[in-house]
Amino acid sequence: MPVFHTKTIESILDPVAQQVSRLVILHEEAEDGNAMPDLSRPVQVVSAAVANLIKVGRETINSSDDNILKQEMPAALQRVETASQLLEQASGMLSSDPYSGPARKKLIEGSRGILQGTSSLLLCFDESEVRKIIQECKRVLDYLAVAEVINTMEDLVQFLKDLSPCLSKVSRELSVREKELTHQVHSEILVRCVEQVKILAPILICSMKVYIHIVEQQGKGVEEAAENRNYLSSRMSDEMQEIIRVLQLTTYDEDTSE
Amino acid sequence: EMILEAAKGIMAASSALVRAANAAQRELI
Repeated sequence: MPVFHTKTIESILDPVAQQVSRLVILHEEAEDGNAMPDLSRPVQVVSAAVANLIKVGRETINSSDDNILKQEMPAALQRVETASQLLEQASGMLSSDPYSGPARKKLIEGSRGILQGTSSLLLCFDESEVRKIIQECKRVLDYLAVAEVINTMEDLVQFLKDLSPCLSKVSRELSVREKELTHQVHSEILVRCVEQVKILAPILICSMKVYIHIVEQQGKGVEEAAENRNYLSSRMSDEMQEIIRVLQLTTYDEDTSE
Repeated sequence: EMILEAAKGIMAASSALVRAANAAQRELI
């Protein structure tokens, strides 16, 4: 049984995955079984749905600026299209011989192909959505890298203006993503990291303020203040890196799935 | 997203097809 890493993909694929497994078992158990019914109508409906998916898929490819999606999605669409052709062939063969063994094999192969192709397509689309979130996470990382060179209050105000909306966006998107994941451990790591980032952000800003204050007043403890600021910024960066790592996980890790 | 809706459409159609194919064999077993 395939494992789907998001609830959306699971809800779309899982019921049919179970039915296809059942189809394989039933046909293995009943190799010389009953005549197959006329499947031309349901096969036509599948073909129409496949044609629609291919149309929507091509539109998605054309409108996307994600090069990986542009590269990977056509193969998934091709897989679904080929599977649909297998179903049409099976239906044609069964209409002339309802007991045809090769037709049954094509039917099973086509059903599996539809499932696997649609699964690849959804995975490809999901990975592209994840890359969008990662892009935002990397923007946060870029801002954090700048924290060390902020020496005036004006720059700090600008830094805050840049970082705050970006952090809010990341936090919002991660909150949605975490609820989507079927893997509990991954979901919990995301929640924990986001919480840490939320706690650390105001402390970092405070440490930057302290540093600027000391520099402007030429007071003592500049080095310690810089060290404290750098520590907080690197802690936040570590949390963001962990978020990026977990976002990219799509399969169950055997060590943690229990 | 349109692509999710299109995938749902395929799965609904495939489900009906596989159910029809399964029904004939289930009678036998």
